[in-house]
Amino acid sequence: MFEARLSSTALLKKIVDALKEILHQSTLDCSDSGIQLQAMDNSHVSLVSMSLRSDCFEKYRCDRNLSLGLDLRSLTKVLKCASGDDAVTIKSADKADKLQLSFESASMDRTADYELRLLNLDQEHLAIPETDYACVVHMPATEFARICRDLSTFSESVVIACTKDGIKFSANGEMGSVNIKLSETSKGDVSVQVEEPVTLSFAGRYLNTFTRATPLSEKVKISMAPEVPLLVEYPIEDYGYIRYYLAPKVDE
Amino acid sequence: VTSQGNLKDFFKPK
Repeated sequence: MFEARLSSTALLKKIVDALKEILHQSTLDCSDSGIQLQAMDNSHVSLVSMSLRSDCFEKYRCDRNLSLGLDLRSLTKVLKCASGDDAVTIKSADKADKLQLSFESASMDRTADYELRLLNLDQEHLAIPETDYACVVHMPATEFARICRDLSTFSESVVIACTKDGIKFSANGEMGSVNIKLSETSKGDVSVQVEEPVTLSFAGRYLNTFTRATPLSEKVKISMAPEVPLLVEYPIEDYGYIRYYLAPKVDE
Repeated sequence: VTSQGNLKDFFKPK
């Protein structure tokens, strides 16, 4: 038996919004310690890894490890029927082929129960190596979203260069070019830790997709090392994270 | 000339 109750559906909506652009279907791996998800997009360019600890939930019970195959678009449709301040309970019996979602209004005078068909997904899990990132940058999530949006109007490719002076985002296309540089601020909303400078090139449309997670967190952490995938991490309150990995463009 | 890298070149199946 798996049962988890969140006091606010808004958080679940934000999490699903952050996943559904990259993944149409995915498996939630539920265990006693919490809920995990790991999946690549269809083209194997990016990977999403989500972790939510059991103490995020008002009530959490998971008697044995369970994999719930979900169609995220269907889940989005169900979540649209709920109000953000509803409490939500998700429930699935062992070996069940359905997920139950119950929404309870804040005033507790309305309950709505939904059943969502579970999918049998053959999902491959990848081992993500421990990486000592040469550059780690924290910045406001809204700033990162704005930069990704602004650069993608210029070019399909975005170059991210990180040095001790700051982080620079560049795009160069037919209509012209753009460079946006952020330096460390004294008020601490932008911080830059650099062991060695790194410059890598990425597909802007994936970066844009990652910024769907912006409503989850005020801050985003960007980690880079030479010739390895970029890591963009959004914390989920104090209870977990969504991490996006993006393969760099490589010189032919 | 650059081409898009593949994550499977970096992360191996468990």
